[in-house]
Amino acid sequence: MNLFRLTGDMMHLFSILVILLKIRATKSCRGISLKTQELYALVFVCRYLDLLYSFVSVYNSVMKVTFLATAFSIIRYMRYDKVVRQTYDREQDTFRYGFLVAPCFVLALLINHKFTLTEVLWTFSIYLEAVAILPQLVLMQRTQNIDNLTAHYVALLGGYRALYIVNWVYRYFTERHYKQWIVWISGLIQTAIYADFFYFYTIAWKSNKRLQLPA
Amino acid sequence: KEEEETKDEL
Repeated sequence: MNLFRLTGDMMHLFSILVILLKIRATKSCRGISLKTQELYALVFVCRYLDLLYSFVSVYNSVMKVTFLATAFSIIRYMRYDKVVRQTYDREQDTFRYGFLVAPCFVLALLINHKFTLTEVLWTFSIYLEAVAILPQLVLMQRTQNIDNLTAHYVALLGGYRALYIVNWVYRYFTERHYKQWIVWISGLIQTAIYADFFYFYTIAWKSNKRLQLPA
Repeated sequence: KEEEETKDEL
């Protein structure tokens, strides 16, 4: 464990806490894409199946369980909470997530380290995570009114994978057997998807204004 | 095997 990885994990954790805070404190999920949240839940389920058969560390297991629990908690609020669900931008959040899930699954069947069920699902989760933010970005472009918590949520989520890239470089040079091409390339694509967002996020932050994405 | 050893990220 290095500082880049730990900071990345904490940003990931905080991004989720920011959403839960927004939902619980304001009783509103306006601006949050349920599609993206459901894709992340699918990512976590497929990747953390290894909770059942392998143990890395207490830290690792606790984080995995936390990510799973919070992902489903967010979905539960957005779908079933009487007050919160009325604030969901149902008409705007129309991204067809089949267009992401299907290609990622086919790619995982074709490009993986080992053709076993858990390995293919794990690989699928890596591919899907790379693009899972797209419905959220599309929703933010459609709804011109982006609140600060939503903007910070996406920024934390983008920052997390960017720090993982630094962590991978560090590990490559410090650990003998460390090579993970699938994760590296996916992580680079995942971070690149945020480039545009970060550009406008920085501008808004510098000028102390509310974030606005050009339509 | 080496891939397994390094699969410790989240």
